[in-house]
Amino acid sequence: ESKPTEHDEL
Amino acid sequence: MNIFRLAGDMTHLMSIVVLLLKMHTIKSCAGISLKTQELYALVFITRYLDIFTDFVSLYNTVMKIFFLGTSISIVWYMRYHKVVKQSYDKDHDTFRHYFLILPCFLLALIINDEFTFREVLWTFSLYLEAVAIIPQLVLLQRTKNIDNLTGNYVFFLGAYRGLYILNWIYRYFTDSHYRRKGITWTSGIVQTLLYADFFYYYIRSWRRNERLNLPA
Repeated sequence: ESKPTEHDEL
Repeated sequence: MNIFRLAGDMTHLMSIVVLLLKMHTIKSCAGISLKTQELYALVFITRYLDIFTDFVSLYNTVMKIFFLGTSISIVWYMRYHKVVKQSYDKDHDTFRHYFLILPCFLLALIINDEFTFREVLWTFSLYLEAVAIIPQLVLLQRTKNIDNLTGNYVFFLGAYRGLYILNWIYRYFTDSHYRRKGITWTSGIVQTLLYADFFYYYIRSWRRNERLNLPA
């Protein structure tokens, strides 16, 4: 499962 | 990557290019708030701690390096460059930026998605970015003659987060893996609303072909 918070924006 | 996100990033990039252009070519930082610039440097330093650990794309990494490098060098220019620093309007740039940093940090400790070092700092960077423009807006109101580069700089900077809001709306409906990001969205909306007054006078002066002036 992916992390609760993914930051793919700047 | 959708068109709104790309347009947002490009206006953000443009704002910094405009500011650097002003400092490089006319060797002036008149009308620019050092307080705001220091806040942005802090925003990028705390947000992009993941630069060496999380790889999203080459685009993201390059942009992160650009924002980190330029924000730190702008602060350096305004503080230490022997010509540029002379045009810094220290007497009017009196907003106490510590009053913004502390509440944002406390808020990030309380309201975050995950109580880890990096996540709290990431959240802090979002809260701080939302309000980092305030010293600059205060300085603009105190500035009699706002030059074009300064006006355009603030306009691009404000437009960037507004375009991100469109990007979030777009992603919400099109990307099934995209999560609810309440903290990001709320901060982004607050950030954009802070510019509302400025946008109004910027567009009005542009349409009337007049010099930008903010009423006190």
